[in-house]
Amino acid sequence: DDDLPKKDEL
Amino acid sequence: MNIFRLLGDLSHLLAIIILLLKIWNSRSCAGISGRSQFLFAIVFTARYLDLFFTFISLYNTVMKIVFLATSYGTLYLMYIKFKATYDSNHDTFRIEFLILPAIALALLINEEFTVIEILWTFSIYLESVAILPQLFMVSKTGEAESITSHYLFALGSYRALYILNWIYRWFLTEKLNAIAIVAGIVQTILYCDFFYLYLTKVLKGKKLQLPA
Repeated sequence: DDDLPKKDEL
Repeated sequence: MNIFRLLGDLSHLLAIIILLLKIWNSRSCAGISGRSQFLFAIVFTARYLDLFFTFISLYNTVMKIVFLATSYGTLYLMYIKFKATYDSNHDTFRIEFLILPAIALALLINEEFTVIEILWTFSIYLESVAILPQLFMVSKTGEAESITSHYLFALGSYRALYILNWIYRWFLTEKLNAIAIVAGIVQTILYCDFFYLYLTKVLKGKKLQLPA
């Protein structure tokens, strides 16, 4: 889903 | 990646290294909650399953592997290698009271009802309270060794730096994850009392001792 933020955090 | 995020991650890594070195050098895990460490291992395992599906960056992949490996390494030292020194009498927090609500909340409040997303959400909720058995242990014994205090301070700093990271990202109008932010703020609040004791006692060379 493009609306969700990318999970780039640990 | 911004400076707060990087310092947050490094602080997290430092906390884990302090803990491992403390156990290794003293050949003892006295004063450390095995239950909190067990919860952290669950947190990392549930959250980093995406290692198999998504690639974000080399930094991200390496850090995830390091966090997973060190969390299992800590469990190995506590429950196998130095088991005789494990202070289980004081480590009595009922972790099912944290795990079950985290599962329930992840099923109810998530962004997508998929296995991987629910596991991720569960890991976020569980991480926010995973330190409670450790804080409970400190309050039960009424004190903590300086090295344990440094560990807790590094771990709490990681959370506080993540909040600064979100504020920074908010100003850059980046997309933010509400679940991670709310849980992160809850998690940071849990450290506030400890931060106060750390700054007023440990840094002045005194032992962290709770008022009787």
